[in-house]
Amino acid sequence: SESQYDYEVYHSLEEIQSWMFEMNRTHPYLVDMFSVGKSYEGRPLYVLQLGKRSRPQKKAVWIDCGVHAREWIGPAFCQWFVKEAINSYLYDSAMRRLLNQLNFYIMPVFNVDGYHFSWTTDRFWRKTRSKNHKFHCRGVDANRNWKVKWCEEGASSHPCDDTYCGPYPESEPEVKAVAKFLRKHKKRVKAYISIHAYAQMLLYPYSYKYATIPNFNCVESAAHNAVTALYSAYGVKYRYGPASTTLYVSSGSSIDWAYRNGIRYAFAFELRDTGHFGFLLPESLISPTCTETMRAVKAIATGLLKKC
Amino acid sequence: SLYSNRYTGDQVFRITPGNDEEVHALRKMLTRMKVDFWQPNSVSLICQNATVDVHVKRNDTRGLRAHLKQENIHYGVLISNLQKEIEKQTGSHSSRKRR
Repeated sequence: SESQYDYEVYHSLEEIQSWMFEMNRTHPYLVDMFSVGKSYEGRPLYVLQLGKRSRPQKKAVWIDCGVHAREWIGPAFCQWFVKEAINSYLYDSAMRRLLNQLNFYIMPVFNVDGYHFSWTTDRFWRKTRSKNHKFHCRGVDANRNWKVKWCEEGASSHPCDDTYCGPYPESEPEVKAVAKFLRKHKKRVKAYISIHAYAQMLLYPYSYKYATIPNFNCVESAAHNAVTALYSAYGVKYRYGPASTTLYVSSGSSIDWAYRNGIRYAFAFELRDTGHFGFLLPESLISPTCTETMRAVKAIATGLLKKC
Repeated sequence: SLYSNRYTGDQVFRITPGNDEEVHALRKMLTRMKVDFWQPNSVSLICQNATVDVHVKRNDTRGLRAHLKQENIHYGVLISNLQKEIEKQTGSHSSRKRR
């Protein structure tokens, strides 16, 4: 049951999906669950909607985790966020205000096929699991497949590469499903957050070019406030800035697509660590990593309720 | 055993090319050898003074070490036995399953 669910271990896809059903069943006033589509291998793409049921036109925040299969701390954070939001709704006025004024769409595992494969076969799998009809290699980098500057600098057109952009934009059912949902709700979704690992960074557009976004000052100060809030937990430093200069140039990324789609606050978190454990962040570090990231995401969401 | 022990002896190297010449030599090395890029995501993104973390299969670790020494490129081993690290990461699962 939910009270026995251990948020400080990594869970398989099946366990996470059962947990989603249980959260939906036990919190009817704050949680709604739906699927935005099916993955390449036919698995449902579940999303939890968090927030007090009120007027239909509430502003919303989208958070996805598990775009890259091997980055297990991502799904762990999405679960942690849901647990914390629900548990603190009654005693934390800041969180109560957020859930009363915003809806949060939480997608704990974006790349369900790849995540399942990383549990059962290849721990370091990154891509989706779609088949290529010309090559034996499988999968597309779900963060190079969005319809924005698709397959230009920082993506590969070779199906065996880890940054393969796919045969065409939104070729991956997972990407197409989320893009369709966000296009449909673009008027309400005010922030897009994608959780990745590792590097300890908070990134915002542009990824595909060295240029400054029009609302740079607002986004920059939101990022600064977020990493400051994160640092206040355990003194862990996160670098922040435009993805192209802070990390490297990449095309077809979700944050560039979200930004171009009208979502003015688009962020990608690269969670702990900086390489000591890499993708094998021990379970003992799930709690501090998620606690500090929770503070950063709350800071971003709180900023949406103010005018910039 | 997790993943049928397929990562026994695999290692993660952290390599830091100090100049363009070393960048060029490293790109050549890692293109020829099938490694799993942890960061950056691909060989084309390797650049001067930026760390490169690569997962190397056990049969290739000796060869890579020799090449890096030959080219005098600075490196360290982040994870000396990947299989052990995987089991440490999710060790509680196997014990939990046993429970």
